[in-house]
Amino acid sequence: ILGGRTSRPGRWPWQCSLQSDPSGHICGCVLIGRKWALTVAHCFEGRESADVWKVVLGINNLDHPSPYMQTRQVKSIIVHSRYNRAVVDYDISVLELESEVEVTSYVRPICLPDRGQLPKPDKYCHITGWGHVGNRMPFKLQEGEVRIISVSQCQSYFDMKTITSRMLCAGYEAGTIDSCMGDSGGPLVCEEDDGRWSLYGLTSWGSVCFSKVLGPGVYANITHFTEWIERQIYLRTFHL
Amino acid sequence: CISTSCSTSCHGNTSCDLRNTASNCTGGCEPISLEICMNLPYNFTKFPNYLGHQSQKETSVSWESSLFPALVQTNCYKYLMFFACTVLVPMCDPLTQHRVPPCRSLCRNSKERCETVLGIVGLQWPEDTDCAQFPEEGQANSTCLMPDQDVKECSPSHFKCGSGRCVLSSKRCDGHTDCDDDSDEDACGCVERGLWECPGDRSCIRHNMICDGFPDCNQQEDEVNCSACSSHELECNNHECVHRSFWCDGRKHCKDSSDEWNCVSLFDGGKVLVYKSGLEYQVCADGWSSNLSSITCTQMGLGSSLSTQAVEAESLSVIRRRWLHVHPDWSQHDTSALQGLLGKRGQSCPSHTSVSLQCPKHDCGRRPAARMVKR
Repeated sequence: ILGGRTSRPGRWPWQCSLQSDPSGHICGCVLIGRKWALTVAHCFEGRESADVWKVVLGINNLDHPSPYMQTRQVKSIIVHSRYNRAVVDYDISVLELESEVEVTSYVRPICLPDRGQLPKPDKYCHITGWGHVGNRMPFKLQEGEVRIISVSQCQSYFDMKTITSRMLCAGYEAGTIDSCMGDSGGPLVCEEDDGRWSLYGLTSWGSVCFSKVLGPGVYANITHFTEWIERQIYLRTFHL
Repeated sequence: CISTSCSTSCHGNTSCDLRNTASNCTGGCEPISLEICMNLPYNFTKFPNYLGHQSQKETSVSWESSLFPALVQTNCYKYLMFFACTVLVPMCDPLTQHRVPPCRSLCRNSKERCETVLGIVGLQWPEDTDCAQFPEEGQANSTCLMPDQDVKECSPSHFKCGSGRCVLSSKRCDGHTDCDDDSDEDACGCVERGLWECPGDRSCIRHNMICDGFPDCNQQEDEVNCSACSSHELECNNHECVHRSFWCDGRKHCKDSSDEWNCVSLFDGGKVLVYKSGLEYQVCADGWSSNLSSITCTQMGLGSSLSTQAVEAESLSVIRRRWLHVHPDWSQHDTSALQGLLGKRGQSCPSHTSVSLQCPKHDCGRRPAARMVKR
């Protein structure tokens, strides 16, 4: 996260780290149920097999296991059948964990938005992750506040790409607070009126971030995928 | 490997790169996958490239891979895109497995003609492309690349204007004229571009998106009239036809399993409604158990049931009194979805009561550990 700040244990209990040996942390991910998490499809390029992945939850400092930490092997990876690598469209996948997590104050699922429920442009939301901070990769979870940007305004930043309805933009014109490499798959969350937090985006792509900051970040638009996500969970829960 | 020179294993050679397997050699030539350089007179490249990038993936997200295609639009130099690609994805000679650099004159011409254009918008020519590092054309015992007359000036990410200029393909038919001869806004009909036009909003989609189970047109016209199912069949989301008796029977028959989607819902304050074989049924409360309530709430993506009631089944105009009954041996199949645990369709229910549930949303989105701590 560029321009963010170090977070504190328990502030984002749905944040998880998607890890694969020997590299360790590869991508972010988000807990949405006791056995289910979300991340982006592009994290699996070149590492499609579930058994090389594990999910680490309840952790703040990647280098210091916490008493609240829980680790689960990934049982299956469900990549969206329309994921398009060239234009990074439909960039989403569902992770089925080997076993249920224990819900604690430090490990808790995030809510999914209702169908058709989009965050309003200019609403402030939060991004978190252990990705690049501009000059290094941090050990401690970083957080940043970003503003939702309309699709038309977002398209004007990206000449070479098309912003589709499967994408959501957030950040700032100067890119002052933005996600970066290593944050992919992590959450963009907004607080609802009732105090609960909902997941509206998964960090997906953006312009180059560690050498020159420019333009907003682009996120997988969860509202577009809510029905698809719930369907994958239903089909696998009932072996269909 | 692309060429036979890659070793099939590391023979215990510790310096051998862990990834050096038969399918993913490092050190050898690799096919070009960078979209903006897919129309070069060569097909193999080798990393690191002349900007210090270690892989095509790193190059594809680099600053330079956006800068050069944008710079090409200014028409500052005819062979700029070709030069950019010889630097981004250097040619790899399949025989020697060596990189072949661009000639110094190609680099110098590109830089001299285009550097000033970058200066206008406050940008610099990429630091790492110092032309002195490249050999002169015809220099003894070194080869270098020069464009021949049929090299493509525009990349696959560009549209070539009638005037020969290149503009980014996202500008093609975007309603603004970008070519100096306005040709980017000519022949913008879907058909002229080999695309299919959505009748409603006249937007264009690729032909392979028609009847693929994903609505792409705003009014979803691309997903209608995609199959001809007979009267005793129902249409899957992918447009296959499946006999209605298989619909919502708890087992998948459509390849995309859409015959088992949305089989159970709650209506009228919690009454369980099951859609089976193309018809809607109430569930007779006789033989119901709390486990079945949990299964029902779970399959609708909700939390475990709060309450289960057997409610008097008044005559509902919406649904003619059609009943489903719990299979006596349902508990032997309790990993199945609810619709697979019900059967014995009929017009009667001894208790004359139907099942009604309260299923709360999952507890989610709260962060108790983040509460304010008085100081």
